Amino acid sequence: TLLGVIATDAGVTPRSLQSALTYAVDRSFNSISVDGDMSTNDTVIAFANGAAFGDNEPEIDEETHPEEYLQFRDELTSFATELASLVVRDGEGATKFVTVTVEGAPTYEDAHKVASTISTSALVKCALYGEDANWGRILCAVGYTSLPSGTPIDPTRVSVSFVPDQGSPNRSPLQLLTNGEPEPADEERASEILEREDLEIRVQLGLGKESANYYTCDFSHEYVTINGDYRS
Amino acid sequence: NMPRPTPSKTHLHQPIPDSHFPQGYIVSSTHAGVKKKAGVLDLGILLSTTPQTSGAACFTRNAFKAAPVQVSAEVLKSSEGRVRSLVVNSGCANAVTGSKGLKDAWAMAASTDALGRELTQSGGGYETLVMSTGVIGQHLPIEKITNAISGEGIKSNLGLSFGHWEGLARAFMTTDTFPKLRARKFSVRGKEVKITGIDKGAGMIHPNMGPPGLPHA
Repeated sequence: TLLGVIATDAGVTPRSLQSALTYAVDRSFNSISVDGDMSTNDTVIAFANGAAFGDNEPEIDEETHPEEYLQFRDELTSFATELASLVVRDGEGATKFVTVTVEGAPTYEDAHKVASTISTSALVKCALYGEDANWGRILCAVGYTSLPSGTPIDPTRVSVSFVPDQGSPNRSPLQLLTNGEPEPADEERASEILEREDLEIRVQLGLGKESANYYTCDFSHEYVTINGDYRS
Repeated sequence: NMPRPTPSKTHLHQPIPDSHFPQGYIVSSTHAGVKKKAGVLDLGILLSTTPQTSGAACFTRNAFKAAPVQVSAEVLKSSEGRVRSLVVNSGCANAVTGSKGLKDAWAMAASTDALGRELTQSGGGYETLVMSTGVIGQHLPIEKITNAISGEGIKSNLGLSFGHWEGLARAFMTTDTFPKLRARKFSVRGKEVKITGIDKGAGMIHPNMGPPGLPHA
């Protein structure tokens, strides 16, 4: 189960706090997956008590203070993303933190759906644990995603690459597939990227301009050990 | 692909200066007895001390919404978002627990409301949101929880330091390997404001949450 509470001493009206939280949650907590299971209890709560504002100072509201509202909303979104990433890093048995970036989608919702499908594929997650550059599983997950906009995936426009993390000595991406055509295998380079704790899978759909990020981890032997015996 | 140990994540938890936490909140945590192991924190509260506090929430879209989810949504609706406290327990999710589960979640809210009124010398109706996490299909040891809220368990640990916030973060934990607590400062309207956050979760994680009132999954 995911639970979260965020408290600020900014003053924000209830309706605008709800709008900002909904926006932030969609781009943070609703963009993570450890094991693909949705709990009965998932909840994120926000409080804004205005203690940092003066006594008679008005609360931030999206209609009366739109610029302040957007600034607050974006700060909240960035903060929520940091909190959400901690959950993925602490995923049961997880040894990898993986950012799945989908670009070139017709809509944000389409990009989000493709990223979610890749992030919840058990076979992709097993390959990540095994540090196996199995891009075929990634491509397969892209191909069976039903896009919310109804746009069909065009296999001849899809590209896939692995991007090393910020601390990697060689930051250049490893192109695996370009417009549906496989690139020559460079297993040594793939191993260099996959053996690190953090990495990014980047997918280009070639269907539009929208993008989305999703955060996931690998599936390990330890995950099964933990969850084979939870109630006791 | 032989099994290998999960790497330690404890370095992801670091002390935070007390001055980084937002003004106007007090928190507490205790061992109420939901978890079997003695001394392990399993109950926490957060109270805003300012009279006009806003609250908002996003809840699971799972059709089987746990009792605390239902109660929190109702409190937010009836208060029109003017809430100012939170009570959370770990070890038992109070999910799929029928009418007794709802009664227990309301009892947690009522006990925390009473504590909030006592501490802030204020009146008012329901102002507390409720969270539970842990095993599904078991009833809460509700008397242990309400006794801890109204007794010394919670009252003796009230405070606003890093240690108090860390205790609250630990009270959220189930299979988490470290408490998840962060704080930041930023500027808005030319004023420095602070934000802090706690979350928990390690398994059964693929949230799809929305504001109260949205349809089920």
